[in-house]
Amino acid sequence: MGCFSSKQEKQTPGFQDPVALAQETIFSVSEVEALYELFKKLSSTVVDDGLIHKEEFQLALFKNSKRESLFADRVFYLFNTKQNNVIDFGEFVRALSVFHPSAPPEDKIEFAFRLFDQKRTGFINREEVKQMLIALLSESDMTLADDVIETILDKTFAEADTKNDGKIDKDEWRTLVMKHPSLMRNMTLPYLKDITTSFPSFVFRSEVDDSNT
Amino acid sequence: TKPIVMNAFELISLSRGLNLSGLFEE
Repeated sequence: MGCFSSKQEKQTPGFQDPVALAQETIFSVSEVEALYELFKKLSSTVVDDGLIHKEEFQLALFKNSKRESLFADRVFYLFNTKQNNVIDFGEFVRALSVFHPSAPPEDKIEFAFRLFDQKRTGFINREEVKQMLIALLSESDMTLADDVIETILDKTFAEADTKNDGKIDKDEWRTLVMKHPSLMRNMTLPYLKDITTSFPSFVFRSEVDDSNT
Repeated sequence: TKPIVMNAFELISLSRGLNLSGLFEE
């Protein structure tokens, strides 16, 4: 009885070999298999097709599939490396790997940089930061006068833009983050440390011994 | 008036949309 589902799941659209994913990421094979439990749950809440649609992503984050968020859009966009508007299992595992407590800090810094570099210029410019600041205020039902927003941006760029060219490059970003570690607070998910105990059911069916990988 | 103590990135990092812990919660 306990062995019936493994082959079926390997034929599910979006499923990828846990051994290969474990080799590419920080997760063990058992952890990748446990993440598949989570992925199955998230990818079946609106359309049960083995892929995470943006509405499903929003539903998981906000418990509301219709809630629009520039930030959730940015995160979805960065997870969806194939840029086809759905997150498959491989994309899900590779992106979450960056959020593991033991993932290299440089990977987290890079991911956060790309979050802000919306136009993919290799720099974070003032307009991009302003747009996100306004989105944050709107999300929090807060308003700030434009001159206050400009003052916050002046202060931010005076500190971060050490080359004084009006934009923040990767090195400047890294220096800023080192000074303000709280900027990276969203880049680590403690849940990922205990993923096999949170989503254990796949692990009990695993065909692969982690000690061999 | 109170001085502004947070920079823009600190404020932005407070967004719920950037906190992925929701993916793991029921």
